[in-house]
Amino acid sequence: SSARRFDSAKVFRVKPQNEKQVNFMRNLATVIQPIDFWYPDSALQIVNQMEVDFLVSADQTENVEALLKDNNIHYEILFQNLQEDIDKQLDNKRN
Amino acid sequence: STCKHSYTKYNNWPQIYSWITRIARKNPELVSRIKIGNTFENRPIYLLKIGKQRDAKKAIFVDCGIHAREWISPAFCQWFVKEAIRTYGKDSSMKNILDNMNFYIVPLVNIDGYVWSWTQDRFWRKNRSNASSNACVGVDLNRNFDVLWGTVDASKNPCEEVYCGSSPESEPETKAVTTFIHSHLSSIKAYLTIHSYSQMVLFPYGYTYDKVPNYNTLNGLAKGAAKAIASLYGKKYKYGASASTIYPSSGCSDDWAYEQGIKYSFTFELRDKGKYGFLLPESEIKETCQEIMLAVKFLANYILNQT
Repeated sequence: SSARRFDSAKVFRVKPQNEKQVNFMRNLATVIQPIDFWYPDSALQIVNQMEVDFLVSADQTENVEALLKDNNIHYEILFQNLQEDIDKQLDNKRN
Repeated sequence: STCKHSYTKYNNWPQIYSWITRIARKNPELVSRIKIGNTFENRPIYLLKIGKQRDAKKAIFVDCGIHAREWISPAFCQWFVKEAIRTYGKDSSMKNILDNMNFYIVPLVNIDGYVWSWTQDRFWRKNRSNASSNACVGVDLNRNFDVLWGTVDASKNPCEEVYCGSSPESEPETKAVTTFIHSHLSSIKAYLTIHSYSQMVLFPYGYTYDKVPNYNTLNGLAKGAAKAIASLYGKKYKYGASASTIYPSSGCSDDWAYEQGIKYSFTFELRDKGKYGFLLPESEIKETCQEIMLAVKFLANYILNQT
């Protein structure tokens, strides 16, 4: 089978500022799928003021951004197009 | 593999496999290869025993690559073995360490997952066990150890990234590690497990906020390790007990090792803090391994002199 690709997939970083935002983030994983938590390992481990990094597939990034904005949760995007960064990780000559 | 093994590049499993074979064959006086089990997909799991004394009373166990996508972890284990051999005759500190204690290095625990992360899904975390009746594949090996298994943050859902398996040590990769450690428990004084990312030096407990009896000692050692790391390139590593420094978790290997009586048990979370995450570029492999090498040597000297 062909390898999974991550074109236009994004990695978000948020830092919940209160319990309401913590709960929102915990629920996000049940509303939007798939979400792959890079840090912490799962949504259950999210606590207030923790930097949370998570991967969202390309087809869900607009939804996630909209939900974060609607809930006034500040976010940054660590990876805009994950596939490009995957391709950059290894020395191009060797690839 | 048609590609050449390199310590400053990420190597795939065929490259690592042939490297394990080669390094043991070329350095028989210092290195021996031991098969400790097979993976779910029946790949051999190897351990490299590094040290001059065959019957040394002290040993440090190091495992790498429990989580498949954390590629810098097995890169470090390969680097460590290379540096140990290279500096044995040149660095009096390394010579003293290897003359008086052994290292048991598992270069790659989760081989099946690692292969999958190279070929099918770069961000695969678990192993490739499909023993559950569910369609979802894989167990988080770092939730599969028999220490308050299946509680705290572990999931019983096979589709979750932190699925802890059907029972403690249900996975052959976990069993291979625990069986070897059990059979060498009298000599193993320290356990180190290498992960990424987030730049931390952690110690038990993870499954409770309670402090371990030797908390002050472990905290001091973690602080010293972090200081050693920072001395080279200025990278700041946080340190502390797992539960309070990151988050509570259960079924983790460092807690398990501690509960077996290995009172110097540490988890290293290598570079970086999110800029690259699991995609740490190859250009940072060397620096990352060099700084962690200092920390491991710092801990090894303590174990050698104090335990």
